Amino acid sequence: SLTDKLQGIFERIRGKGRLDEKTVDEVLREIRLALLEADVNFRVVKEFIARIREQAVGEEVLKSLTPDQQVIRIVRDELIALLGGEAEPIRWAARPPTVFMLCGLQGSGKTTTCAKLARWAKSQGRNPMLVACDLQRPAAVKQLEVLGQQVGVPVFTPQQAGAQDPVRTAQRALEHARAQGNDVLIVDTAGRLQVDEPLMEELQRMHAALQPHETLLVVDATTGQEAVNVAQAFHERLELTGVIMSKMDGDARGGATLSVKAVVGKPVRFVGVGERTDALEPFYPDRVASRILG
Amino acid sequence: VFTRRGVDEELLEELEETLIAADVNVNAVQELLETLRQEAKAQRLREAEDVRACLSALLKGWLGAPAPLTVSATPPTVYLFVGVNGVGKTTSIAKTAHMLQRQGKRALLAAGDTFRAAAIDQLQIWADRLGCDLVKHKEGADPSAVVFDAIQAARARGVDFVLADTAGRQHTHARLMEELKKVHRVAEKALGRPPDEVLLVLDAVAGQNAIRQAEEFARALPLTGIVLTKLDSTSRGGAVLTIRKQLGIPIKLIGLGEKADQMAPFDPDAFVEGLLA
Ligand SMILES: Nc1nc2c(ncn2[C@@H]2O[C@H](COP(=O)(O)OP(=O)(O)OP(=O)(O)O)[C@@H](O)[C@H]2O)c(=O)[nH]1
Ligand SMILES: Nc1nc2c(ncn2[C@@H]2O[C@H](COP(=O)(O)OP(=O)(O)OP(=O)(O)O)[C@@H](O)[C@H]2O)c(=O)[nH]1
Ligand SMILES: [Mg+2]
Ligand SMILES: [Mg+2]
Repeated sequence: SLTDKLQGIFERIRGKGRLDEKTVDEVLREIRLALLEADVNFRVVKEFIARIREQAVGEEVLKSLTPDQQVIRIVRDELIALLGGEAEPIRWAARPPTVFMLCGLQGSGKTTTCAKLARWAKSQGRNPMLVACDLQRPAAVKQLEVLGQQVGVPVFTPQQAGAQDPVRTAQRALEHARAQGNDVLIVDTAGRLQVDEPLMEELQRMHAALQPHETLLVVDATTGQEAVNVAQAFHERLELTGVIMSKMDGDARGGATLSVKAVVGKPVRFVGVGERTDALEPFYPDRVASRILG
Repeated sequence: VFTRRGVDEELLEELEETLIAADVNVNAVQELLETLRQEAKAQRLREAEDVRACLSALLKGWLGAPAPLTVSATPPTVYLFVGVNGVGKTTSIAKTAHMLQRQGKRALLAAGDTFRAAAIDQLQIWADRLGCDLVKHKEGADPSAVVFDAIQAARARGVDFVLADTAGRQHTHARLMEELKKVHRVAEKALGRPPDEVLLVLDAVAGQNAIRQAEEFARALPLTGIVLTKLDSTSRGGAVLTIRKQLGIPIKLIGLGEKADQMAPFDPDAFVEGLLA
């Protein structure tokens, strides 16, 4: 573990009273390795190391009886600061419905997360409606319908919209929600690659039609180095308002969280911690920081 | 490029970043670059492209020769698809069925995901599109029973291949891993031998956790191969290098999109080219 490695380094220089260049490099190298093993993007790691360099080998560490723990604390505090404060509460729209649009790569957990959000919105006294805008994946609409039933939230489908495309379905859903008095609209979209030009363009058109209050990127906790490029592309196209990290119930270290936060700068709204519709938690930066550090 | 000390450190740094950006495990990168440093010195490599070619050869060495899918002399040949949530198991089954059909073979699909919303519907749509049989039970049924029935049905109908779907599951979930072991046991019992392939489906977008997934699924089941999906994304799936080298599990198939014909046998040369791009 990082603690063991740092302990080893500081053991070797005990009594020397000062840190030489070589030891400084060694300490920073171990931190770098730990963050890369946790899937933090290598450029984000570079910037991070530069930020903590001075502190990590400063007076405080040298004077400490447990320098390894001091370094860990400095790294962890910096991670927490970068991951942002505790989850900011969702602000409901002045004029309903509040529109949430979820997007992301294939299989990231969007459809399931839509249902989780719907259940959560209901628990907040809202009257949500789910919108099935994935006309691409086999049985995607059915999947959302089944989940909608499970959480007791109506699902607006392309059939109901009399539409053959997601943008039209979204537009109709908005009219329908206003007519029916649903004050929260949660829109599921098809998974897509950030480099799929026609699909990214379609997403932009959906965004324009919906004018969402929350545009949330759903990111699988296992996402590796490309998290930065993925998040950047979605953000540039849509102006994301937040991120949801899914599948945090596995043992992925979740470094993608830091990568995405670094490039998008928007809050992590929620964390998905299981397959059931109640498996949605607020984001706790200190927990994620500890996890990234392993 | 070649200094008195050896290969230009700047070039090695550049290669290190390329590999890390491709999700190759950081310890694997250290090992590869150290070997590269020695090889380059021993072979007195001077040009950057020669150093790259040397690295390319090392990477191919780690991946080994391409391994084809097993086909049994005693039909049906049974392939079990396993893996964590959302990696592409169900879609990969459709693609494998399509591939087999192109070879004039018949496949029967087993709807072994009896848990997730509309999982059976999803596979049914694929079966309809492909024109292959689907054996399914009610939602919530025992997945082992579905796979058992599918094997019996394949025998009865003279179908050469059974492709069995399973629900996505996190390897950290002990009960779900036990359920999977039971599916394997029951399939083995129905077949009179272990399933001919136990394929771990991995998402190329995943980073180091792919290695954890492989380790844990390998502890639960005798994995025979990996299906690496979503290589059409910008991710390059470098974590599989460690999986191949340390666990000895060969990558057999790759996914290159969401359509039935977007799957190919694993080609180590093309893969390494992609890593170093
Ligand atoms: N363990 C776990 N599984 C999850 C979580 N969120 C979603 N899943 C599972 O991940 C898989 C994919 O979820 P989906 O909701 O279908 O993902 P998606 O992004 O809508 O997929 P596409 O529409 O195909 O792009 C399913 O098996 C879900 O049950 C989570 O937080 N934890
Ligand atoms: N771009 C791309 N998408 C893929 C590929 N393989 C699968 N997908 C997509 O990934 C998503 C998830 O695929 P599924 O086949 O449902 O994955 P799964 O492992 O069966 O998911 P669960 O059963 O929920 O665990 C779908 O949107 C697929 O179309 C691939 O090779 N490339
Ligand atoms: Mg979906
Ligand atoms: Mg599936």
